[in-house]
Amino acid sequence: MNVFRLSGDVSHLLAILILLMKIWKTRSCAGISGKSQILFALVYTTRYLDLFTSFISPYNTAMKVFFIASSYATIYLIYLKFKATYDRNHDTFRMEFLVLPVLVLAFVVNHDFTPLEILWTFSIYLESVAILPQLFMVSKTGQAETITSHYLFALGMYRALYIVNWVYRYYFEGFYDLIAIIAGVVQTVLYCDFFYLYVTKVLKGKQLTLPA
Amino acid sequence: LRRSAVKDEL
Repeated sequence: MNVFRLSGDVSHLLAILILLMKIWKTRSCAGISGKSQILFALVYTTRYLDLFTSFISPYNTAMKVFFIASSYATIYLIYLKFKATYDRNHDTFRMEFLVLPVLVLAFVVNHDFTPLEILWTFSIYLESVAILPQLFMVSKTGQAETITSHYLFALGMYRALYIVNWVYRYYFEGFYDLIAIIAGVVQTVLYCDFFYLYVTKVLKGKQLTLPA
Repeated sequence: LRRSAVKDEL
């Protein structure tokens, strides 16, 4: 464990807590893409299957349990509890356009052709594009609530910090995993447009609006 | 350089 990965995990945790707080406090999931949350639940479910087979540390186990539980809790809030506030008309990104190519890629490009490894690879690839429905929804509505932009910023920073962690581990531990690194770079690049808007607008107290 | 088989990252 290093400070970059720890701060990445903290940023990830913060993003999830911000999202849950936003939905719970405002009793509304307006502006939140349920499809991205479904993809995240799929990402954690397929990645953390080793929860039962390999124990790394109490921290590792606790975080995996939390990520899985919170992703399903978010789906429950969006599609059941506050479904009246779910903006179905703007959450129209076709998930199958993401899941299917990622599934094929996981079978073609992986480190080991075993079920657990293919599921892990699928999860890594899927996570890199899972935010697209959410970013698409923000661009479609042309704006996002400030709290939602904080959620997106924390979520985007998590994987950006992981990239620094991978550089660190490459030089100090001789560790690298090209699949995770390339997917992580793609994932972070997808946020760049949003990062720019967040820094130039939200941090100056303005509303996050996109040129629709 | 080795690639860690155990996924110790989240």
